[in-house]
Order: sequence, then structure tokens, then C-alpha cells
Amino acid sequence: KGRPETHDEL
Amino acid sequence: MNLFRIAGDLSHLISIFVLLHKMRTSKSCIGISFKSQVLYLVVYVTRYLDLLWTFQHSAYNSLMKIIFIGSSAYTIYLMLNDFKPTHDPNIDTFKVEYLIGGSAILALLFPYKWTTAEVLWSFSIWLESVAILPQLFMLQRTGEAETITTHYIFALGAYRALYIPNWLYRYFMESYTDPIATVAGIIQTILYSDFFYIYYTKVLKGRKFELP
Repeated sequence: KGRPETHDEL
Repeated sequence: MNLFRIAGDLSHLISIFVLLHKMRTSKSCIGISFKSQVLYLVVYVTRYLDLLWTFQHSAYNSLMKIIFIGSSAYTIYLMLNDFKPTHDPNIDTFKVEYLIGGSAILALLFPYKWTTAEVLWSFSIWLESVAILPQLFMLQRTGEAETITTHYIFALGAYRALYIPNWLYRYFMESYTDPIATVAGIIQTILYSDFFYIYYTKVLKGRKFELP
């Protein structure tokens, strides 16, 4: 998967 | 979402409450670096700009982002108004220009994408990794700190330290990687390591935070 389009961490 | 990430986020929340509690009970911001607080506000505002277009993606993330930006702005408001007389700029002298400049250069050189939002996100990650330096520098100058101030710094440092096992977990379980955040998070944890050590050896054993 790698990195998603939006950052899902804070 | 895994246990490490939840623990990290909770640690961050705790640090905010500890800081506000410290200021309210002591009616002062003695020992708190105004420069670090301003850097954190810059970090949260530049990173969480995505609230404008990802607000509906995750209620949890959006709520936390609003809390981080809001509490950070509120802390600065308190330091500039209610507790201004207790702030001593003469011991808060770290040159933050280098931190901002260095973060900006790294962000421009290696963003995931050359878009405004991604460069600002990357900038915020690098800046966060060093934003504690004015605070640690101030501790070093004064040589000691109130116990509650050290609890605040510990909780804030633990947040990114706990993200490291979170990234390892995600790498193995989800094949997820975020090299910028991971490298910056490791740097951040290293910067705190001296502090963690003194906190562990002194404060946890019921003694005052004093530099050796």
C-alpha cells in the first residue's frame, strides 16, 4: 500500500 | 490504529493538560519557553491545514487536530496576557531562526510532492522534531525546573517516541512507510533522550529536576 494520499497520523 | 499510536496521542493530550494545569495552579508560566510554544503553534497550523479538506475523513484525527491547534493558541494567549509578567525573555534566548530555516530547507528539498500543502506538512514535521530545543536550552540555563514542568516535557517527548513503535508496527502489519515522519521522529526522540534520562533518574525518584 505504501503512503496514502492524505496523512492519517497526527 | 494501534496501541502505540493511541498511547502516543494520549501522551500528547496529557502534555497539553499538564501544561495548562501548571499555568493555572501556579498562575505563572515560569520555566516555559515562549519560543517553543510559538514553534508548536506554527507546527500545528502548517501541518493541520488539511483540516480544510480532510475534515470528514476521520472524526478522531480532526478532533485531535482542532485540540492541538486550539490549546497551542490558548497557551500562547495566556503567556502573552494573563501570565506575561512571569515570562522572562532574558532566559529564553535560543536562536529559532536556524530551526525554522533548516526545517524549511529540508521541506523544500525532500517533500513527498512539490505542492504547497505537502511542503508545509514536511516543514511541520521537521520543525516539530526540533521545536523543543528552546525549552531544553532554557532548562539548561536555569539548571532546574518545577516538577510539573518536567512532567509536561516528558509527556510531550513520549508522544513522538511512542510513534516509533507505531511506525514499526505499521511497516510490518500494513507495509506502510512514512520516511520523513520516521526520521524526524527518531531525531526528535534523540533530542529528548538526555532529558528523559535525567527525568528518569531524578524526578521519578521523587527528587527535583536539577541538572548535574
